[in-house]
Amino acid sequence: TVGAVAVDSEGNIACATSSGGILNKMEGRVGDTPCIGSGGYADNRMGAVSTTGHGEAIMKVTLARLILFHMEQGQSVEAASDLGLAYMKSRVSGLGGVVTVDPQGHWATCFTSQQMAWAAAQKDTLHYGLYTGEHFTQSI
Amino acid sequence: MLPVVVVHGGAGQIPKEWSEKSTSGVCSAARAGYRILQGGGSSMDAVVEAATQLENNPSFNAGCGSVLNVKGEVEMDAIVMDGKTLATGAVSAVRNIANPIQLARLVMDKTSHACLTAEGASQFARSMGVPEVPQESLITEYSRMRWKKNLAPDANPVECQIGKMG
Repeated sequence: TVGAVAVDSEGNIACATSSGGILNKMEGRVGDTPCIGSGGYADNRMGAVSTTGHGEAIMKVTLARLILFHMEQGQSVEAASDLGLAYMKSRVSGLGGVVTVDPQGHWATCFTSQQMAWAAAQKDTLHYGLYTGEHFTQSI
Repeated sequence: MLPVVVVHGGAGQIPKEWSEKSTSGVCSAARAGYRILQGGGSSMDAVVEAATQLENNPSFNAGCGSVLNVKGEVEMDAIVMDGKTLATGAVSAVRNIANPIQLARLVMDKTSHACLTAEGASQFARSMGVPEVPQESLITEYSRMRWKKNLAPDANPVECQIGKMG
């Protein structure tokens, strides 16, 4: 799965997620990616999320919308993302990862799986990482 | 703080020998999205461009490089959503197209529906002039190797995405 979230200079927010699904899936199996609120969600008033991981688990908790609910309650992008992923892990034993952004341009990349390749571009700086805790930067 | 774009290349177990390709792939996708934002493009343009780059990169499970279903075929899913209007477009179980994310955007822009699936999505793609590509062009040696390896009866392809309790 691959995905992106963005906020443009006018404050408009969008998300995109695309996936080949899970390995050796049954023919016709559809995962979380095309399901609004699970594979992704975007609302100028709250932010945007793009998700990846075990699709059946992501759908059970509607992970993208769940994280934005936490942000509506005042949680930061990081805390909301961690809360959503933690619920998915404890409730349905699913692992995954998300990229999240809010209308002010705060962003977070969180994952409970072993790795997630991510990158962010903001104020002419490129941020990126792969393993838990990694956060490298370089000038764009 | 604006503009900003954040991308991911999928969560799971990434083999060590793929670390470099994965990281460079997401970095170049983020740069591409940021270039669009800096040029005054919309956030929708930026996320579609970033996702398109990753679909075209065989190191990622989307577009070219997608994992195979149990029959050894490629079926892909994609979604876009616009935060200003809450408009959305998605395709599911779509075959033989290079960039499902661009087809998802066409569903959002050109239809009154939220999602088109399988043969319906393919017919819509044809009506929009989206070129059909041979399935072979979407399959990599690596994805075929993993498919074969996971045909074994006791294989668990999603092992790295199921949380071990405790």
